[in-house]
Amino acid sequence: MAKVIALANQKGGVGKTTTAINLAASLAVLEYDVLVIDADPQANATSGLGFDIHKIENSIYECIVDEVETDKAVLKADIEHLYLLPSHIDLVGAEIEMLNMPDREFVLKNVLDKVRNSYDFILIDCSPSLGLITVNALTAADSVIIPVQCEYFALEGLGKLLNTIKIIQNRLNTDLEIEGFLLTMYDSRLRLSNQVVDEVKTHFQDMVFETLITRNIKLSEAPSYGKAVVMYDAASKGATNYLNLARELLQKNNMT
Amino acid sequence: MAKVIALANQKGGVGKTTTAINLAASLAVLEYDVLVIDADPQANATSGLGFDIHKIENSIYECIVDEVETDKAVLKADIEHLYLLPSHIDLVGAEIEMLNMPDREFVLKNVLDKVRNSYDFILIDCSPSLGLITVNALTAADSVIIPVQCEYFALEGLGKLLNTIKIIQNRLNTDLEIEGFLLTMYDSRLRLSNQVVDEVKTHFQDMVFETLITRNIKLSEAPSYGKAVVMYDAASKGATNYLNLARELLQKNNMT
Ligand SMILES: Nc1ncnc2c1ncn2[C@@H]1O[C@H](COP(=O)(O)OP(=O)(O)OP(=O)(O)O)[C@@H](O)[C@H]1O
Ligand SMILES: Nc1ncnc2c1ncn2[C@@H]1O[C@H](COP(=O)(O)OP(=O)(O)OP(=O)(O)O)[C@@H](O)[C@H]1O
Ligand SMILES: [Mg+2]
Ligand SMILES: [Mg+2]
Repeated sequence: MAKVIALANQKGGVGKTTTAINLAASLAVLEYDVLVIDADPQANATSGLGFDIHKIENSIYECIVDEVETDKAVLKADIEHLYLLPSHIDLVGAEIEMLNMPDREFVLKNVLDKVRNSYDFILIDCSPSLGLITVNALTAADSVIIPVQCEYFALEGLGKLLNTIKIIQNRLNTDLEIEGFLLTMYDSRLRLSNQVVDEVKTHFQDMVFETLITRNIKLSEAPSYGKAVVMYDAASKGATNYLNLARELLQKNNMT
Repeated sequence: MAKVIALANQKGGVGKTTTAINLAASLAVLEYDVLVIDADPQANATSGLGFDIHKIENSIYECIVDEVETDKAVLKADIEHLYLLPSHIDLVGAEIEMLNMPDREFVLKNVLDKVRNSYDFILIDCSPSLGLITVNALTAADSVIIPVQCEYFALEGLGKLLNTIKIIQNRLNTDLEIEGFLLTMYDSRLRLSNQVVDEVKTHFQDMVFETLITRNIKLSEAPSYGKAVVMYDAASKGATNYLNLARELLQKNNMT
């Protein structure tokens, strides 16, 4: 039975996709079977793992709307143990179509439950919004990782996100937990970076991952080669950070 | 009659809000009357201009849903000639409410037309989505500035955004033009940054602003003090870049 973790934060550009790709790749390198679900119509996780977003035949959209079998849409990535349920630009239209479905908040859960037994982890990359697809991801998930960029605006939206999570815990998914807050794009030389880290650690205490993801150019170069950073430059700070994050996640879940 | 410009790009974290605040402040410093409309429920432009987002009584939401007069909701910023129509977290719900309105794409245009004669420029900060509120902004606008972060993922979504703009030009706003592509968070030392600049300039030629916005810590520190960068550190690279952008915009529109 896979552990399902959503990557969510309505603030844009905070490292949701970068974390989905690289945490998944790190867990795969440690020989866990991992499925990444790209639930963002931008399809950045799909292209970041090396797939041409214009050549995808079956994506999450077809699974939701045309009821294509989930395992028919899953692709094998270039790392052993790593798989992807790709996204497609058409997913933008899915939200409107889902509004009229009977169990509209449980659509993604139904898609995912079909393959849940084939993996150890399923990571869902969400778009920068709290719309119906993100609600679906949080309803299907066992827990949520909240990437927090070490910037001022990134702090502001956390209250709204936590409210949404509470509503989902009350009405749609009582088991949903917060896996942790992940500080990203940390630069130890910047006062602002350190202020944000202090503030998040004061507020959220032991819900904050020990592992900080530092700002590292290799993390933003890797997707242009369609590779996770561990395959692009295994010695980089970015690769080390995400491998440490994978190990910390396993420890937290008593899986080492 | 104000020139109305939307800041739009569904990719998150590319500099939409930073550009809305700092281009507006630069135009105000050059003594043009400017209104910033915060059309993002995150309300980053509202807090970035120094307002407490929890204390806003009338926001764009009340103008849209309760039909509060637009000028009743407008606030004066701490710079002469600069005004703000603030946002509110409730705006998230407005999209659902607007779906049932008769002229649902023209709601923001109607709100804005009431005050259009009082300003030289109106800048609309959009959320990272192509949903109904962003469609409203593009329908109300004379032109759109597309911030493009100098990163790989930022290139991917441009096709979809340009498609959306074409659809709006055909069906909702024949006068909508592309004011320009604005390259943001440029770091001349990084190969990736230079590759993105080359690619955007090759593709979009003279539609790309000459002014590049470089990565500059003062731009990300300023909002934590509720100030535009020109008020936070007028000598910074960030302040200079946005003043240059304001001058380039004025030249392009034969307003110098
Ligand atoms: N630690 C890091 N160091 C350097 N660059 C990073 C880091 N993490 C992410 N990036 C880069 O920052 C940009 C934003 O990251 P990413 O796209 O993962 O964020 P996101 O939250 O998924 O964005 P969106 O809200 O659009 O979905 C990307 O170009 C990415 O390559
Ligand atoms: N040129 C720059 N140099 C350094 N930091 C910048 C620059 N431009 C923006 N930033 C910072 O990068 C982050 C993202 O910018 P911003 O919030 O303006 O993007 P956005 O497109 O409005 O994001 P969203 O998609 O969430 O609305 C912010 O923390 C901002 O302070
Ligand atoms: Mg993303
Ligand atoms: Mg913004």
